[in-house]
Amino acid sequence: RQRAFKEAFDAVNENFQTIFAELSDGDGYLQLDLPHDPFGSGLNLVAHPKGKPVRRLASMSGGEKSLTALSFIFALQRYRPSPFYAFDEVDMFLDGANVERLARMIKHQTQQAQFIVVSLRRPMIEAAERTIGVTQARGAYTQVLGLNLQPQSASV
Amino acid sequence: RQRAFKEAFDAVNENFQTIFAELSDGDGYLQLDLPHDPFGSGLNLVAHPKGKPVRRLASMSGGEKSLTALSFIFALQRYRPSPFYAFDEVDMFLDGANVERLARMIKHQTQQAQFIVVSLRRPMIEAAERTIGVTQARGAYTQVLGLNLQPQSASV
Amino acid sequence: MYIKRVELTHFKSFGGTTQVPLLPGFTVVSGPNGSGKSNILDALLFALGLSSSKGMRAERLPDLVNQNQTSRGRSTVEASVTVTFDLGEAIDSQDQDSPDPKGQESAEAEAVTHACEVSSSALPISEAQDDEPLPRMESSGNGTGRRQAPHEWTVTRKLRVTQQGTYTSNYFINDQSCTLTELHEQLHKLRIYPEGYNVVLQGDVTSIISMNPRERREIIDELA
Amino acid sequence: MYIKRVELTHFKSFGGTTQVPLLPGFTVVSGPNGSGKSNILDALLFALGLSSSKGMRAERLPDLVNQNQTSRGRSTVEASVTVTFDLGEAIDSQDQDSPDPKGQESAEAEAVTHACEVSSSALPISEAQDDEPLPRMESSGNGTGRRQAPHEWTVTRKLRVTQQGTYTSNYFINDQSCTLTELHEQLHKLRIYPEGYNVVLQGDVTSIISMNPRERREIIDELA
Ligand SMILES: Nc1ncnc2c1ncn2[C@@H]1O[C@H](COP(=O)(O)OP(=O)(O)OP(=O)(O)O)[C@@H](O)[C@H]1O
Ligand SMILES: Nc1ncnc2c1ncn2[C@@H]1O[C@H](COP(=O)(O)OP(=O)(O)OP(=O)(O)O)[C@@H](O)[C@H]1O
Ligand SMILES: [Mg+2]
Ligand SMILES: [Mg+2]
Repeated sequence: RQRAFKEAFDAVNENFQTIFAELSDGDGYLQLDLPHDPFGSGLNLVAHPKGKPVRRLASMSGGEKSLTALSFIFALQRYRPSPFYAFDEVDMFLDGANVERLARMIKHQTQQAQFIVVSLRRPMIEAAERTIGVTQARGAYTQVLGLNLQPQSASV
Repeated sequence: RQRAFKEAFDAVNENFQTIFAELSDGDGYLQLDLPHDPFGSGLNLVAHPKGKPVRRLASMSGGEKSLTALSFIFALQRYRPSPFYAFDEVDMFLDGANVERLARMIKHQTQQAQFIVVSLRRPMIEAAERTIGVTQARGAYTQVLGLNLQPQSASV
Repeated sequence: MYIKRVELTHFKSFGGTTQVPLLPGFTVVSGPNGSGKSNILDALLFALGLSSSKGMRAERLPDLVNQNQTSRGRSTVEASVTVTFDLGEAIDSQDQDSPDPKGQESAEAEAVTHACEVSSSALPISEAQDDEPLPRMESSGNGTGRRQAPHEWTVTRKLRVTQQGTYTSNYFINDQSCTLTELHEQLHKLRIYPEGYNVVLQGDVTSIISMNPRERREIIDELA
Repeated sequence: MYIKRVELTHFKSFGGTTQVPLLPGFTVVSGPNGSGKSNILDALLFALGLSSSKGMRAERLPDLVNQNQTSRGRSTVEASVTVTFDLGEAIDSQDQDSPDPKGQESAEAEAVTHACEVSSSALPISEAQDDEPLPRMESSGNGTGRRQAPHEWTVTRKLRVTQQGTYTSNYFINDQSCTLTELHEQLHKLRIYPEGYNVVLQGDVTSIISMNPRERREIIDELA
């Protein structure tokens, strides 16, 4: 059981390092407080966004925290892919340039899974294969509009 | 003391109703659980954004919650103005149209106080009298750039 | 595999019956504040039994029934959500580990394409549903070797609320009644887990940062 | 009245001494993620004693000293922030309730205007500071009838950290040492309160919605 954990931890750690470098342009890795006692230990995320000296996670900016958390989520995904991912406004703290980076990474991950991403940000909408529009007229029910369905881009 | 509370409550309630109508295009008001025992009572925000039937606060959308909370903050401000207000990305849940509404309200409130608003959203930046740019080169310190200082628009 | 359709009836801000057709790959859902985007994700969590009522921003399950239904004063109101999965050419879910899922799916993706061309106009999808060309295929779940046609798998959850406010919630796989435990076992085979990190709700993305390090280590335990 | 300048020395991501000049009215602070925008608001909270270290995203106060200072291995490092208020033509803070504060301030706004024209080029403001034309006026705090010139009031907080990690924090009003309690009394007269809602930090805006109704009622108590 400890070996299963070690294997999972190493794989996710390797993914995290690659993904973090791509999203945050810096170095990051996972670290167990007690490497010899994984089940008594906590899992820390060590993050150097943009080559800054290591800070405690709590002192990172909103955007830096988002990219670090998303790097971890993608690292888990590459190890154990789920068939679908549903993200609700995970780009809300990100500046325009980082929304583009994230959108590019999601595009890359969609080779392995379906992504349904709620977003208000233009770079995210532009990177997607299609947009589903949702509106609600005053005092009425939600209406769903299929916009820009591009079936030809759906099949590889 | 109870009379002082009542006076404050009524004033803030009146402000809240006006401001909420402007920001959320709907009806909202403050309500005490126990009107005859204010100090044993909790303060509820009753909100009908865009004429929707009243929902519990928790079931409102991210954008609706933001506008409701901001209406309350502005209602407090109009009753007891502070000399300055510092808002850090309070527009992060808002869609473009709501960012514009909020920016317009802040513009209106600046007749009574100084507003320092951290924002990444274009309608907010465009509504401000000036922007202070903050950057940090890779591995360097924060740098502050005074952009578009328009002193002529500062004096009424 | 992917989710090809979510059908919502009287669920939260969805009044009648609304179809949300989906395709594989990268889909964005956008629109004004308060329109119902997050509610669609709540519908997924609801149907697949992945969350408590609080996780769907409801104090208790009856709050999930569309308000207009509840206020019509009928004796019993019902909300339901059906999620339809396209399992691709896999005959059953043991094929999930095949090396090239996308390649296998390309043939049936064409079939799905025709369905989507119907709704690719800007008509509200709830009005387009009568044009749905694909027949609902009842997959038997134990393999019948139909490789040419898409292999669907549906999960439905119905929530009935009486006038007094008591409620019942029932799950169905391919229209057959099942328990939540059975549903979770099936979802587990498809790699969908209640404590999985494949659904990130609004405002929650940074919770991974603020959580306790032990909780974070348990995430890896779950996967190992 | 308004804040006319915030000066940060070795505070969080601010390395040397940086001046942030401010004007009355509506100012936006913008820039890339991680650049230091929220740190400027933390500096305000720090100098005015409005928050604990956790409220400024620091485990303990020494975390607020710029990392480069700390890692230079000196025996003692120091971070400080000075907030300069422009009290307008009010001789002392009892004039705050006058009916037309803006009108009174228009004369001195012109004086401030000249200072700002200096830094309205795109030079980093920390480089422009040598050109600061307005002399720092030490206001005596008990009224001297100078109506023609802007009336400044400054608050400074210095945090010293020894090599062992122990620290001291000291407050100064107009360069005179004072206690936190005295500072809060003065700020109270200016309607600046630690539990006031005039500073809303990143991610906190919806906390008014999720807070307990009694806590929310206490907000009104504070104001009454
Ligand atoms: N049972 C219900 N009946 C009717 N309407 C409901 C019900 N439950 C929730 N709603 C409505 O659904 C709306 C919220 O929808 P949702 O959270 O999906 O919005 P959203 O599109 O995600 O918006 P945002 O961009 O602000 O996050 C609210 O206005 C709420 O009033
Ligand atoms: N003591 C310190 N020394 C050096 N750098 C620090 C210190 N404390 C915090 N920082 C840095 O400050 C940066 C965060 O700044 P801040 O939170 O102001 O960013 P921001 O501009 O608000 O970004 P965002 O738009 O993402 O919210 C972090 O990168 C952090 O590493
Ligand atoms: Mg939402
Ligand atoms: Mg910030």
